[in-house]
Amino acid sequence: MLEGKFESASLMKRLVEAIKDSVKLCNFNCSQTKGITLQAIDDSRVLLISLKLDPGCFEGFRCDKNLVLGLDLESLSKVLKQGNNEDYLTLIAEDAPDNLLVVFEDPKKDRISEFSLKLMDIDSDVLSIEDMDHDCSITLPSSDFAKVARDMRTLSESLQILVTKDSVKFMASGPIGTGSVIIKAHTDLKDGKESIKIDLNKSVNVTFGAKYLNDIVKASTLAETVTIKLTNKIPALFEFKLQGGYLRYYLAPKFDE
Amino acid sequence: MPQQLLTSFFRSQ
Repeated sequence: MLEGKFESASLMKRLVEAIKDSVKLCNFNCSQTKGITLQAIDDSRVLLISLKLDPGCFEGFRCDKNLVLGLDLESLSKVLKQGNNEDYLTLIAEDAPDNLLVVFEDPKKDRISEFSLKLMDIDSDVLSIEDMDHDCSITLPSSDFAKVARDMRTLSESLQILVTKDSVKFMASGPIGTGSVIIKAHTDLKDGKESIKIDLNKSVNVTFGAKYLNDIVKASTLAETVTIKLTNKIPALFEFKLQGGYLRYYLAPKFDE
Repeated sequence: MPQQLLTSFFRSQ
């Protein structure tokens, strides 16, 4: 039996909103030691999502037997919208489940709502992602990155990212003109989360589809900072750290012409 | 600019 209780429904609500536009059907893998993990690739095979929610992400977590819960994220999103952000959220499944039970309790305990969601058999392709060495790592406020990704998309379908020792340059060029945003490394002593950190082994010049970057920045509601690991000509990693877990996106670059 | 696929970099399990 699986029983995973979140202190608030808000984490799961934000997670599903962050990924449901990229992938529709997902297998949630549940185990006592690893908690809940998920890997899903978008239909175009350009963007991969990897989610880890350690047992420590939950107020209570019990999983007697490894389970795979095949879920339609559109349906899960509909159910999660029934609960309030501050509600306790508990996910419950039997050992060979046909359904996932989603229970919201309002913190004052005067209201309990229960929903049963049908599970699906999902035949998903799982890719082996090994730890990669990257040419550079950038950590910046996730809202700053979201703004750049959203703004630059209005200029072009592609966003070029150039990283040098102490700055990151975002460039877009399209039918109406061109634009660039340069951000420099700095340390904010008052609020460390506002700092911009650049670790560089080698300068990087890489281009991504703006559409995918706009999907990725939907996760900026989950973490105040995002870490972007880039290497020339190989997929990039965008990581949003969660309390006791992470949401990672791997994005394939565009070809050099 | 053509888009690369993740499957050119990562093996299927």
